[in-house]
Amino acid sequence: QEPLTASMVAAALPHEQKQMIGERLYPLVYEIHSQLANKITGMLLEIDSSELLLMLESPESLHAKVEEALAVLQAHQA
Amino acid sequence: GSSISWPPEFHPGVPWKGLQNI
Repeated sequence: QEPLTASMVAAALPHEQKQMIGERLYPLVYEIHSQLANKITGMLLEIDSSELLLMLESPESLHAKVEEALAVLQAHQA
Repeated sequence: GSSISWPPEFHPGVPWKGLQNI
């Protein structure tokens, strides 16, 4: 699978951008938290596309955001 | 009430509906 570039994403419509990013993001989120991957990916897709692209290339920031989303999710459910 | 609109889940291969309300 070729990497998703900023220009590829910029050429797409806003809702297509999120879809493209989501397809790349989901497998990465699934590796971190398989049970909540669908929900967490949906939450992360609310973030700016430019920031999401950086997260796709940075496992550390992706991890941090997944943890953040999990905390929000748990607080919401409590 | 003032319920938080929760981002919908993302499922691979399924169009994500998250931005429809923005």
